[in-house]
Amino acid sequence: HVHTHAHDEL
Amino acid sequence: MNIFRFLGDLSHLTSILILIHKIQTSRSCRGISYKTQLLYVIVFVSRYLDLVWTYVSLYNSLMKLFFISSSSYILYLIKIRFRPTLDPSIDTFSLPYLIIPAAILSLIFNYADEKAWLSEVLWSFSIYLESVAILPQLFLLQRTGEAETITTHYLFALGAYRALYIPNWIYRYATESFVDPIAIISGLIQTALYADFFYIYFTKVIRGQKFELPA
Repeated sequence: HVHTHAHDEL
Repeated sequence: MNIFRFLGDLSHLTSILILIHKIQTSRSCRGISYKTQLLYVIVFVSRYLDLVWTYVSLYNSLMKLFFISSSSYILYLIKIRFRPTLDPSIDTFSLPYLIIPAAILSLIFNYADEKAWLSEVLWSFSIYLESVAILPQLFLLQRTGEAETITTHYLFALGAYRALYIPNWIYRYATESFVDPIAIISGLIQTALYADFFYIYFTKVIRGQKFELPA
């Protein structure tokens, strides 16, 4: 899960 | 979703409603930086246009729609509806100094892969630009030396939003081992830019005094 952006965050 | 992020999002949403309320009731955009508001439209459009091809949740999509439409509406209020109340002579921060470095950084530091290049570059661009988008507004505040109380509430809610994302990232690291270095470093910088403002807000505005910068 590291080094990708959190798509659920605004 | 955790409580910190939810409160952060609510704070962000509240800040925008306060700003719209301020402009509409005073029928003036005095003390508001058009340039900062323009940057937020660029930030939201480049980050949230993914709502067209990415579905996360109804909450996520509705918030994205809200941020794009409300920031565009604010730009309309400032630039068209209440244009005569705009004073460009004090809103002088140069936008290329913020947009160009954000664009260069996003080309170097991003999470792009073969599947998603443009969307990831746009995402990191929006994160870098957001971290400094408040600077024209703070610069304007510095020049005028004072602010209406309602404007300071707007700025406080806006600063609290990114500050609340910090415990959110700590919580996510603890519970999901999730780390997003681009968001975290930019978020820390963005929050740090509010340090001076927060200090005066807590020592003066909260106690009912007028927001005035030391001479």
